[in-house]
Amino acid sequence: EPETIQHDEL
Amino acid sequence: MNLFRLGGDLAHLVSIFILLQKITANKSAAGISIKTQILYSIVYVTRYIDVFTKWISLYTFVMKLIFIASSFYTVWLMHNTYKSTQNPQIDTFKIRYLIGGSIIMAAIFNHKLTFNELVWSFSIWLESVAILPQLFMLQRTGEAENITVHYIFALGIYRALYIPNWVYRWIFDQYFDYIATVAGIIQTLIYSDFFYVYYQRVMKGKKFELP
Repeated sequence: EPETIQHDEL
Repeated sequence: MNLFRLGGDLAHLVSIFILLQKITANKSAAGISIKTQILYSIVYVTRYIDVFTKWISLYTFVMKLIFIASSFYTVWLMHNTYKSTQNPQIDTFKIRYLIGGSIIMAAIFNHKLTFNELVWSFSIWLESVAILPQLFMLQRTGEAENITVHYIFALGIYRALYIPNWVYRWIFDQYFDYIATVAGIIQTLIYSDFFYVYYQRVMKGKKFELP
């Protein structure tokens, strides 16, 4: 699991 | 970025433009639920809490700032400049239940137990129900100006287009976010009855009147 989750949507 | 997502974001921008245009041109906020607008302000601040600390792209950065600023500007206009034109007696939906429910949903369904992830999840669940005070208001009045109806329609299109976007990303990008997808489907279902009436009346050139 990534350290921080990338929320790339608006 | 795919066309569904771009189309959805553009529909979102159009909805904001329609709303601000309606309020300033008519010098009136009649028919618009300030409660829904306040909920959207909360949604954007919590969703984009990392707008200055996490860089994704110029596109998302600018859009996030537009959504935060325009939602605050709308609430400010409604609360100050056009306060006398509001309908507080028909804008009576109890938003504390929507906020409380979203807090509970975020506590259960989140990607990680960190502050940023919890407020992100909260914003997703809150957005899925934020239109309810507006739809409730519409139901109480039974009819609305077409411009108000176009605003709600454009906002609904925005979320509806995110569904094929998620299907696209799931197939081609191996990307899937179950929280955003489930909440997005709930939100689109909330709009479905509205879409039906919109199609039946407004598309055929009639006034928006609930049957």
